[in-house]
Amino acid sequence: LLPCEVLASRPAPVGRFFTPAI
Amino acid sequence: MDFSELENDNTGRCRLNSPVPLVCLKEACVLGVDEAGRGPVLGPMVYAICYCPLSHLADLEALKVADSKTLSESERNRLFAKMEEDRDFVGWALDVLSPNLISTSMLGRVKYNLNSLSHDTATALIQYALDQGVKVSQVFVDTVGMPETYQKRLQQCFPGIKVTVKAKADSLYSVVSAASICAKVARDQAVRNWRFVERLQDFDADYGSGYPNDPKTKAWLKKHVEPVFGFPQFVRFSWRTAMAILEKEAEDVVWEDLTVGDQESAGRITSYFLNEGPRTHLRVPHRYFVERGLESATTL
Amino acid sequence: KNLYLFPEYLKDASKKMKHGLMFVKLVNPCSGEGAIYLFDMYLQQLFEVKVFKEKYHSWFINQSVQSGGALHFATPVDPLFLLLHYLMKAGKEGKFQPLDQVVVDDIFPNSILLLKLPELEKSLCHVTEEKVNPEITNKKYYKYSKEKTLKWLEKKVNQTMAALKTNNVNVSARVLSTAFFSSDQVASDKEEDYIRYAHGLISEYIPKELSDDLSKH
Repeated sequence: LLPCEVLASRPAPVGRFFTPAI
Repeated sequence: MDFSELENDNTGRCRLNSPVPLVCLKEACVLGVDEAGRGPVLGPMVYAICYCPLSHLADLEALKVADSKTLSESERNRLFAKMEEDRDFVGWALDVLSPNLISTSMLGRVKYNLNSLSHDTATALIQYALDQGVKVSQVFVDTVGMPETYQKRLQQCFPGIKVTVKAKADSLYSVVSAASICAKVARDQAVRNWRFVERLQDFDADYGSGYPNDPKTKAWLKKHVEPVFGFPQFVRFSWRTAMAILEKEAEDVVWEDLTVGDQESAGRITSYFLNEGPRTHLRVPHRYFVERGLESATTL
Repeated sequence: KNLYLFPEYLKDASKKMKHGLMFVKLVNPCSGEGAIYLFDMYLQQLFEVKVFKEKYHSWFINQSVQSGGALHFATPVDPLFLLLHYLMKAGKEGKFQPLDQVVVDDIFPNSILLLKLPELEKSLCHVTEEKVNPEITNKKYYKYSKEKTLKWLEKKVNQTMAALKTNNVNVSARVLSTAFFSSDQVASDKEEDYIRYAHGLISEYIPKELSDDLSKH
């Protein structure tokens, strides 16, 4: 969940910019 | 220079330093401060100090250190190597400020502008030298902003030391020239070995000079902008050139603090208590749900 | 894309039964408007669906960005609250009626699914008077009872108060200074806060007139 709103719903290369951590 | 720390994490700041020459702990020293990479829209900014005993100033001058901007990259590397050879009387330290740190400082909710960041970094490096036991008696600094204000500020921080802030100090004082070389060599190496954390597609390593008015750099920025994530962290998001491209090419993003004072369609909570004329009021849910941002689902 | 948070055991419902999980629109017993509920036809349980919605959020869902940032929750709800809406309406006629005549709704026709929940019939005695017609093989007839309902709701309020205390939910209407109040008064004020808060929460599931009656009770 982001603390801001991206004013679009679309594909995004999340895996290229973020590395998930638990 | 060992940049392994920066290569592991290039999102913050990184300090590198030479060993402190023994003679610098015993004799009065002169210290120069300079920077590299202030103007580019790409890569880190580096602040460096260089110091040597007053008695060895002539030896430093004999190395023929000059304003690093007038030297080629290979000449700078050669001079830095010579300084390293003469480490029994020359010491240096530097702070590498990542583009991410520059961006987040300048774009934070509490603004921390580039001049303040620069002043604080320079102050911290001078203090570092003092903490290492270097007997600093004079400091020469190339100016950032108004020289008089900067000098007064630094003099207040270091009352026992004679501080001189001057424009083009790197061409006037050999310790500042030497610091300039350290800074530039460090920046060149940091940029050359930059590890992109992002897995970029169709990555082009030829970004030109990195300066915002370089057409090659501008073209590189336009090529590597991603509509949701913007640029790789190699880019200073706070630079006008970068921001202009984001405004045109990237998706709009809204943050809560940008809309303070906006009225929601349900109206302000005071409207339920004040007589604001005829109006259809929605039932106010129990505070348990309001406090948690919960409401009943009415559509899928 | 929408994000839903379900209890783990609901995974079985969709696997073990065709149409095991069904989203339906039923009447919200408080507002009288439609709201989304979830039937687990396998375990025969009813869930209400709540949405976490704050402005200025987005989701990263796998390799996409989704604006809005809403998160839907399904939590178990006592179906008797929904049935109460129909029982109270039918109760105005003053007659005993079979359930299948009480739960008739042209606007929310899926309300009939409530009658498929086996536990519901067992709990009707909390809110209705019951009569059996021996001539029609023990067919049961029900009439809404306000007195019984208030007693049932009182238990609900007590259960809710216990849950609020266990979960350390802040129920204070105001900031109390222990410097100016005796500990007894602080304790009794707090108890009143719990009752008021729990009544308010239960009121989210009943019509206003019943909420007012419950408050007096």
